[in-house]
Amino acid sequence: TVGAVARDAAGKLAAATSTGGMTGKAPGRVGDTAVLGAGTWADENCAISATGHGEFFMRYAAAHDIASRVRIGGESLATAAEQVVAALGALGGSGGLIAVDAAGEVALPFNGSGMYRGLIGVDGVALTGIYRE
Amino acid sequence: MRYSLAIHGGAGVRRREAMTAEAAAEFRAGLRTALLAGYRVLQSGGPALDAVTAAVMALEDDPQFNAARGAVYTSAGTHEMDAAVMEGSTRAAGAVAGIAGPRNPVLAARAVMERSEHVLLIGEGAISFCREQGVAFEDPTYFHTEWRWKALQEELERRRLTAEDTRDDAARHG
Repeated sequence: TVGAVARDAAGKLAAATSTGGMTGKAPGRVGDTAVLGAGTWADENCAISATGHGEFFMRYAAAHDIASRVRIGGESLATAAEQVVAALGALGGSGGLIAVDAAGEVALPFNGSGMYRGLIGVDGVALTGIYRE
Repeated sequence: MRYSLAIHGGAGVRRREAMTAEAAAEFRAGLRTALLAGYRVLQSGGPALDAVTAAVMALEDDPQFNAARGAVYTSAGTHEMDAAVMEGSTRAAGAVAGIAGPRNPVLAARAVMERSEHVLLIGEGAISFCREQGVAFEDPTYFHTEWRWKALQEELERRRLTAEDTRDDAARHG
């Protein structure tokens, strides 16, 4: 699975996710990517794109859970994202996600050994990561 | 004026002991290409939706990552891809699921969002819609990668030997 989240100069947010699914998945199986609120979400407060064991992200409406914690609970995006990903990991749902908030702050939590990820801002410096580094 | 872009190429990373310096450099190069594709949109004042679309297209075109050209196989040896886009200020959204053919499934999702009254289209109906909308298609060989095919054969063999799910993230998530 691949994904991107962005906050533009006008302050607008968007998310996009695309996937081949899981190796050897049953024909007809759909994961969290295309289920809005599970693997992909954007509202006026944050944009989120997830990757991992989709069945868990769907059953826990992971992306919408984070967005609700921000919108209703007043949590910071980083706190909400990290806590939801950690909780999913504790339930056996390996994976991670990327998220950006209305101020342009980003969060890239994951609960497994790594996540291919990257980040770029106004300075144009492209930062990339694979493992915990 | 503040803008930012984050991307992911999936949680199914190769185990650290199996990752060579060359392979890691390749993955990082693929991530950088996607970052710069999205950054160019934002830097020129473009909308977040176009930035995330450009970044995901770059990742879809890179066979290292599990989407479009690098998609994994189903247990039937076929490709079934899903994609979604969503814009925060309007809650506009589009998604496709269970499709194979569009070169960039993220553009299929955008077509659903911008040129249909729906949010999610699946299977053959989604394919027909994409053809009507002029979304670019590729033939099946474009999406074939030897190492994904090999990963599928290894997974099917594993299942013949044991019912327990002994996969690590790399094996499970491609």
